[in-house]
Amino acid sequence: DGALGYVREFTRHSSDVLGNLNELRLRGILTDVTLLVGGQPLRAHKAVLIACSGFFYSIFRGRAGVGVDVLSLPGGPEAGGFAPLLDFMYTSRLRLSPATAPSVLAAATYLQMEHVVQACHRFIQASYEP
Amino acid sequence: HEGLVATVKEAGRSIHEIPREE
Repeated sequence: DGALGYVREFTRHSSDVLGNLNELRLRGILTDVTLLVGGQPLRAHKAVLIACSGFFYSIFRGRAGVGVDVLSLPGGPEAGGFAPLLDFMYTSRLRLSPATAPSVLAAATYLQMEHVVQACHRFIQASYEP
Repeated sequence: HEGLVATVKEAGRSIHEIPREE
């Protein structure tokens, strides 16, 4: 009599999972790497980092990546951009302002997050337009 | 007749919510 089966698609599942991962990050549960940015520690999950960034993919994909539990990222112009990028990875929301966009752009370039780089370029370009 | 599968959308929450840190 027609339909043989049903697939129930939970449309908000991906955002529910990401929200829980963000809560785990904020509470330090199962975080397995510390990113040092200008001496400031940022705790995170390697699995989320490797899923979002070509740079972290290169670092963590091999067997050697298992033993990496502290990773220093560059200070200087990029430093202020790393925390917003980490928030983006865990929330899908990228906070940009004219003041922060250049450092987020620099950090996203370093972390090989091409789509964020493009979004930063579009934001900066739009902010120049009247 | 393996192709007859209906997809039903579930708009509600899919998993438990980890309590927010106080």
